[in-house]
Amino acid sequence: EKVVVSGVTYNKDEAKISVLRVPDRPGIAALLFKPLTEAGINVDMIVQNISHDSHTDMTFTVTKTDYKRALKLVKEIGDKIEAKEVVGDPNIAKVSIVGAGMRSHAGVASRMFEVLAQEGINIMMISTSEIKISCVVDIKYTELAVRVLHKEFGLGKDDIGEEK
Amino acid sequence: EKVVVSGVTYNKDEAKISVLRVPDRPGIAALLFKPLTEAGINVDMIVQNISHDSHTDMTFTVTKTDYKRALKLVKEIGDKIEAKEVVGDPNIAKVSIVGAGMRSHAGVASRMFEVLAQEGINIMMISTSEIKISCVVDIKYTELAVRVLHKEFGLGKDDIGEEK
Ligand SMILES: C[C@@H](O)[C@H](N)C(=O)O
Ligand SMILES: C[C@@H](O)[C@H](N)C(=O)O
Repeated sequence: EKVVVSGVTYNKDEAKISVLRVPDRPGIAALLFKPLTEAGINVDMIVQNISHDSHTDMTFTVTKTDYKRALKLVKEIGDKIEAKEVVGDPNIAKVSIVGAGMRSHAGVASRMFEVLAQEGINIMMISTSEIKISCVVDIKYTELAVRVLHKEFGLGKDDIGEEK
Repeated sequence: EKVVVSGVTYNKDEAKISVLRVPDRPGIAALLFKPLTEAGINVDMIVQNISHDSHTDMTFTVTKTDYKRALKLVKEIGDKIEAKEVVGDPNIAKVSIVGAGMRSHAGVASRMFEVLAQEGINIMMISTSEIKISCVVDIKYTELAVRVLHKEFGLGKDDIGEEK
């Protein structure tokens, strides 16, 4: 299908926090996000993949400004959600390809992943929406990732920007 | 902040496929999605969370029609991406809350997760974008999930619909 990749965006103001090996049962996700809401912490990405032996990890991103406060808060509620461990990493950036009409992400995704791989940029997390594929990478690779994605998708200077 | 949740969408035509414990090094994601693209398989969600001992799981969703073909293909390339196992589940649905101005997902997410928990609906996967929070649940809960989310966010009859 004719996919129109219209831009590359990046966000260097993110930090990720993961709660490891929480029980995969109803109510756990609610127990994690309610205190964050009450503390007025802005959450951007939320990612959870399938579980193993009824446990899974949940990761979310916050602004770098909120990182220390959010990490402290989540560590305090770790017991309530029976998390084995709570870990964080502020040295990340989110790099995204945006394109309307991505009925399938496979084609654009494979090009995006290939280009990052050629530069030795490891993909730490992936999340998609109808019009977007986002990868979390080490913050040191932000400019390189944006540059090679821009070239791969033949984008103009104006098609790159910080995520609003 | 004043979040406008404008709708609830659902998609009962999804099936998920996971490659388990792939090495977390550049190139693996590209090796997985290139053959899917070449086979013309439409991929919707792609989710990868953080890794443990340099390995991680990658999950993606396809249409129920493509499920058997996609699962067979991914099992064939499992060795190439050093996956410990390839598993799938066609009995899923994606249920999403859509809202412009969600500067933070935390508030809407915690209400969404709470409402699903009260009905005993387990959240199998989570993925977000700027305007959307999507949860993968057992397909048998689709209508119940949509009904209780519709009520929680005070939406009108027209604000519910199948994902386009
Ligand atoms: C892990 C967490 O998402 C859990 N499955 C829940 O429904 O809350
Ligand atoms: C697991 C996979 O995403 C790997 N990190 C890669 O960059 O391809």
